[in-house]
Amino acid sequence: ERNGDGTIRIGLKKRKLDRSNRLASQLFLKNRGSHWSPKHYFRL
Amino acid sequence: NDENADMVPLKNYLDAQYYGDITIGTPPQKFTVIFDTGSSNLWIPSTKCYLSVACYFHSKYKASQSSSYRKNGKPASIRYGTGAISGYFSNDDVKVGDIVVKEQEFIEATSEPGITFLLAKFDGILGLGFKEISVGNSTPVWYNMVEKGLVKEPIFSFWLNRNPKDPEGGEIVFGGVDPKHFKGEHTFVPVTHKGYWQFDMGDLQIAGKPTGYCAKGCSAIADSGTSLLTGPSTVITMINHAIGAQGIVSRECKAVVDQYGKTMLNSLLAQEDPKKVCSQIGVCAYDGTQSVSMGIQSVVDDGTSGLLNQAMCSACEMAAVWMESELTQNQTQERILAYAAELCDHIPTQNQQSAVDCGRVSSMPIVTFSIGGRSFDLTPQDYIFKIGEGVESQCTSGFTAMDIAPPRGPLWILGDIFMGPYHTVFDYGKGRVGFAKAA
Repeated sequence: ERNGDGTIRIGLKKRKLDRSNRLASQLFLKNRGSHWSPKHYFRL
Repeated sequence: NDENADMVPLKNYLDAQYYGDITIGTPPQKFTVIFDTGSSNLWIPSTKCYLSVACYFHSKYKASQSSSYRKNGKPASIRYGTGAISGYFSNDDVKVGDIVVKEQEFIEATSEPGITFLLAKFDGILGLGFKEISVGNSTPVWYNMVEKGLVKEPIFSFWLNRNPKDPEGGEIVFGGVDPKHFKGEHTFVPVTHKGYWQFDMGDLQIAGKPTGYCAKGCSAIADSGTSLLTGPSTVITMINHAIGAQGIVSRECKAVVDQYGKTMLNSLLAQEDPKKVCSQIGVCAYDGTQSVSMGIQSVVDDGTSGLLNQAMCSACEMAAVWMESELTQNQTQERILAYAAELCDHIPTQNQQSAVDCGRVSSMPIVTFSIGGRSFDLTPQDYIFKIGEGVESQCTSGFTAMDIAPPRGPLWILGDIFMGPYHTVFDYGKGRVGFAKAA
């Protein structure tokens, strides 16, 4: 919303940590495996 | 070698996500996106994404239904770990709040492999990082908002609501700050390296005790797209020990402490720089900036021949910092060696969360960051994730380890765990980041 002060405010939604999305997170970490590297992460 | 392929970190979105809505096209097509200060592109799924299951569970952009669509077609690929999001650039009007950014370049993703995006609540990502890390050198949405004069001030700010009972997720303000959501003044620090919102940070304290690792400074980035707080293994091990998080039991670490502990202590007592101790005792070679493995044969305690490898060198460097930290506390030599040996049981697995005992949360220490000469405390309630209630509850630490070598590292990634308690201002005009207590 524009508030007459030149700013634009966007409301954020959140999703809490729960068992199902934690499982997905773990699967993601597992899948990522050895291919992930800090070098690539930081584009060095 | 593909100039359009680039690396953007895929983060723990699934642990605790904050996201908001934007629209693209005329008439507007709605998308839910992560506002991510750790990347710089806008991407959303394309209606031409046929082979990725994730696309079938999310809103997709249909170019043919938008009168403001402009064809671009330049291929784009953002790699993340084992997979990649790929597609092509398109141009269309992007509406953020009631601001319309005309002919914004964005990526229509035609491929989203893997399970991560399948289960994600968001459709895409809106990057708020610098253009320097933008895939395909695409101009970020925020740059266009500033350059086209759509915001009053070239700043944006985040407030993330960490109250678990409050359904409101938070707020991002483009063009200013919301005074309702912070207390006192912001502490500003300059952006030291454009790309991420990167700045210099001082030492970290655990329960008021300096760790020493960042005494001469570390780099940090403020990253709204990551849920956790990531730092160098050396310090995360100390935090893990303090909060009772288990880690890998490192044989190399124990061997170093057993064999070289006393010698290391003597070197440190002789005012030797902890970074040079391991090269001095022959475990690492010192190249002036960092230690490197010697790769020579040695005999370890159990009599077996082993290679003095990188693991031992790394363990030695960590142990030197731990010992130095204890020395500054005037601990006895026996206590220091015992402490170092204990820490060898708490070395974290890179980029993975550690489980902790929910019953101990109230007695866990405050972890304090030093930014711009001011202390920023994180309480256990800030950095521990709790899932479930009562006897079935499970707790995990929000601290994870990742080691980035100099000169870019050591680096801390301050994600939502930090940006929750601390309202964060991203001042693009003055090239600085500011933190104030969130309200």
